[in-house]
Amino acid sequence: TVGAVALDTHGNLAAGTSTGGMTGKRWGRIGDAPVIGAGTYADNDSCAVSGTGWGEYFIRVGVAHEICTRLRYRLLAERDLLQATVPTDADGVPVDYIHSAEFVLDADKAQEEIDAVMGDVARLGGDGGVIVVTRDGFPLFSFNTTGMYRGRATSEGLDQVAIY
Amino acid sequence: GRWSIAIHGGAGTLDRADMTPERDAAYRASLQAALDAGKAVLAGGGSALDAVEAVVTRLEDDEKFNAGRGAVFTWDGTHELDAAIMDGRDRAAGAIAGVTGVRHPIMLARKVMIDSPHVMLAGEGAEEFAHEQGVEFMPPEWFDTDARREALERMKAEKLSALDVDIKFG
Repeated sequence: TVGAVALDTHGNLAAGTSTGGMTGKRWGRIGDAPVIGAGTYADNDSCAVSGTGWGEYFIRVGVAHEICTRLRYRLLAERDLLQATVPTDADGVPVDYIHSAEFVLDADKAQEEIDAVMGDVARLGGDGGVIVVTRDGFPLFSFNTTGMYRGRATSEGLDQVAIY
Repeated sequence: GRWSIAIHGGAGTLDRADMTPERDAAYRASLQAALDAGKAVLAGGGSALDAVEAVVTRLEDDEKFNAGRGAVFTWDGTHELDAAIMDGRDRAAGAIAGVTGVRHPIMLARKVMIDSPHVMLAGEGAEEFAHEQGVEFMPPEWFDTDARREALERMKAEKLSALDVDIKFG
């Protein structure tokens, strides 16, 4: 399986995944397909995700969507907004708090959430990995296998590929 | 403006003892080339969607990875390809599953997202849509690699029946 996730200079996220599935599959089994929400997801409010691994476990956990949801809620939790209504301005117009530069979810906190979801996959017996770019531009990995062919780069100069 | 990208070429049990220096270098070179393709799009002000497609199409053409050319074999000795793409701006999404012969499944998934009213197409219907859209097809042998065929043969040799293969996924 191969995939990519990206944040462009306009602040837009995208995710893509492509695969041949697992060796020896039969009966039209498409459980290793990067089903939207399981293996692939992108939402400018949270992150972009592409997964690789034992696809049927990714479907059961809803990995890609779960990661995006957890990052969005973690951001709100960090700002004590989970129990509040959406903040409004003086005219009563909802504030675009999601897209405010004031609201950044740190890379280490995002990593905690991503690792938790992959931990859920592992608890069920599945394995694999994900790549994530957060809406704040952090390119992150998480995998529970001994290796993952991967790479990441940013406009700040990060440029790396790795296997183990 | 700020941009960021991450890519993968699959995950699994990768034993360092099985990785020769030449093989390691080849994989890293392929990953770097794909990463560079995405970086070029983003650094030039291109869209995240175009960057993703630039990376994935390159990896689909690289027989070292399990997608497009170099895809694994099904039990029947064919290749069934799947792909998905999603746009974070409006959560538009497109996916295809179980198609054969499509050189770049990620491009077909993008066609589904943009040029169809649907999110996911599968099998013969997806291939019919691909033909209508002028998507590039390749003959079956273009996707074949010796390493993947040997993997299927090993699997069949180790399993008593197809039931043994599939039951663990159910």
